[in-house]
Amino acid sequence: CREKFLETFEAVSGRFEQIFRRLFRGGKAEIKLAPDEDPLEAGIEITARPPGKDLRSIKLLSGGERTLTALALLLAVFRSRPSPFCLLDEVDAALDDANVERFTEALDDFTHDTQFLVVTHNRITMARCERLFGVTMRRRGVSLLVGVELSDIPEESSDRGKAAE
Amino acid sequence: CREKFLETFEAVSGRFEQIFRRLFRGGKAEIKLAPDEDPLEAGIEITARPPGKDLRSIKLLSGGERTLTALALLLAVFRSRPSPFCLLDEVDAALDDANVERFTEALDDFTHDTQFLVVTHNRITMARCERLFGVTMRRRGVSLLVGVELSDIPEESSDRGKAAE
Amino acid sequence: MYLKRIELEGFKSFADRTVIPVERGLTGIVGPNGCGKSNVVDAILWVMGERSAKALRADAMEDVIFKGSEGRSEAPYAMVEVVLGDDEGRHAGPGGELAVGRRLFQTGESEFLLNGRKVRRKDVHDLLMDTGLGVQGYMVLAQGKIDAVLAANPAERRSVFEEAA
Amino acid sequence: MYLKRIELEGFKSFADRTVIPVERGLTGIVGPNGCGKSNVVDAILWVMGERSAKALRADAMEDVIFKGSEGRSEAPYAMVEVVLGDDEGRHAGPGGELAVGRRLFQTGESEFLLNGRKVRRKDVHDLLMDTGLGVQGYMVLAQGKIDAVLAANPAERRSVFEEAA
Ligand SMILES: Nc1ncnc2c1ncn2[C@@H]1O[C@H](COP(=O)(O)OP(=O)(O)OP(=O)(O)O)[C@@H](O)[C@H]1O
Ligand SMILES: Nc1ncnc2c1ncn2[C@@H]1O[C@H](COP(=O)(O)OP(=O)(O)OP(=O)(O)O)[C@@H](O)[C@H]1O
Ligand SMILES: [Mg+2]
Ligand SMILES: [Mg+2]
Repeated sequence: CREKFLETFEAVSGRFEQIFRRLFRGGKAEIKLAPDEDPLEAGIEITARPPGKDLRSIKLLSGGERTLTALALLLAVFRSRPSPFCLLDEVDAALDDANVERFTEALDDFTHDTQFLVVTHNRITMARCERLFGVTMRRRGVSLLVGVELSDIPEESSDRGKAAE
Repeated sequence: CREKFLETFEAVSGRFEQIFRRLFRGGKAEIKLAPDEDPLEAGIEITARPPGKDLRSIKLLSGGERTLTALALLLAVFRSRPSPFCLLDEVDAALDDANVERFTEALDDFTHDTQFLVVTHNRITMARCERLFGVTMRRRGVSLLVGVELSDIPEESSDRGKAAE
Repeated sequence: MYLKRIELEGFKSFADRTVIPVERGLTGIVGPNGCGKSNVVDAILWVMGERSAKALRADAMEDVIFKGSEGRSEAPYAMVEVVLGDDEGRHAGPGGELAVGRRLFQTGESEFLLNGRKVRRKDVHDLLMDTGLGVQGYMVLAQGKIDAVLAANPAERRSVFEEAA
Repeated sequence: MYLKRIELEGFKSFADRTVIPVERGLTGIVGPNGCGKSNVVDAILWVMGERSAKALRADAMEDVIFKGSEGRSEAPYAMVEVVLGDDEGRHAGPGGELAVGRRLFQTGESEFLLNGRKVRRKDVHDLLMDTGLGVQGYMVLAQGKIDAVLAANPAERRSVFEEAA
């Protein structure tokens, strides 16, 4: 039982680093069991070091770095215990464009075994989806599902950016 | 002293609703002191109802709705005790494009008295700024300040969106 | 096991009966703030047996029943059904499909359904555990909850980990 | 009172001396994840007298000194200075400017400076209170902290409120 747990734990830690390194294009990361405690009781410590940066508390990582680190850990756990589907609600909110790209690419490793339902406001994520469902409130307070084509999504923010130049 | 506090409180509550109604284009919102308690001790309760929706716990509001509600409250407090400057770090992360517009418009009411430093990944917010400072890490782990023109900001996400159509 | 479709009626802002035909791979859910996207995520959690109102962003379980809005009175009950494809045919009803449903009436009366037949909550729970879809069995990253993965203290992390391992 | 410029050296990822010339109105700070944007916000909080390492996302105050990175050794001290314009000339030094500075050395030695002159922390604190720039006197909405405004229980909300009123 302890054996099994440690085995799974090691596997997840390895995968955590693998997915982390893919998302960060390098760096180091691992999960460790708190030392001097019974493995079946010990808390789990997380260390993460983006490439080129000094290893330090994950507290000092930026918002986007913490998001990628947390996603790497969850996907690593998910690999050990794959699920038919996975729901992600606005997990890309703190990521810059380049990292949204990397994150959606990393999802590709899972999409042939797992269905992903991702709620998002991000155009890059939307562009990578195989289909989009739109939700609106045509009558106030009542949700309505509508089909959405990628071409339907207004380019307002970029238009405005261009207009200002 | 109790007088003064209640006076300020009422003023903030009024402004809170005013800014809320502007951000939501309607609706109702107020802050109340917990009843049956000494005003100088009582906790503060928040109620907020976006237009067309039923009044209910702010818990049931969506991520974006909670963001706008919190921003309305903070700006209302800010009005009572204006400050030379205000720092906002990625407060637009949960907002859709239309709400980012409304939020930046609401900031316009304050910008002639107050300097705002806003950290953002959002193109609409960027387009509304009077100037942009870019931060990069050309040498890994070391931050560098660079000047940024709005036209510098790559339109990758919208390009990709268009390419997929 | 894979998700074929989700049906909602009277659940939160989905006053009208809504069918979401899910397919393989990556599906995006998009729309303005407050339109109901996260409510779809809540619906899936709920029909899978979620017991905690807090996890559904509600104060009490009856809060998930459509409460009425402008010109629209409240719903008599909330209902969600997920239809799963079961190609190995181990648990499926007709057509290799497995339908899991849940209803909550204004009276407080609650129902669990498997392939249209009323069953006990326990039966649904056991089946989901069997098919790897127990509450832990699917990965859900709720809005704004990413940091919780990292911010949790070592002992809390462990419970997240154990839940999935 | 208005912010004219911010200077950082050895503070977090700003190993090299960096000057940010702030002006009136709305200024945006942009860049990829982890490049140092929130560190600028931390720097302003710190020079204004922030005592809590936690509020600066650090485990201990010495964590704000540049810790070194690839091919770059750690800094001997962290320094931040904000230069404020004081048109009414009540507190200003030469040129109607008021410079508030703070330094922390690897030895643990700490310095506070007003217009270049070493003073006690208390002197800086009193001056800032006077000019309406005390820690409460400026509004800071840190990354990911918006929900805290709403999620706080009534008593906590009150302290936010009192702080500003
Ligand atoms: N029982 C209910 N009856 C009616 N409306 C409800 C009920 N529960 C929640 N709502 C409404 O649903 C809306 C929230 O929907 P949801 O959280 O799904 O939004 P969202 O699309 O995820 O938005 P965001 O992009 O801001 O996260 C709120 O406006 C809330 O008032
Ligand atoms: N004392 C220090 N010495 C060196 N680097 C540091 C120090 N403290 C923090 N950092 C680094 O600064 C980076 C975080 O910067 P910051 O939080 O400002 O990013 P950001 O630009 O706000 O990113 P995001 O868009 O993801 O929020 C981290 O990579 C962290 O390792
Ligand atoms: Mg949502
Ligand atoms: Mg940041």
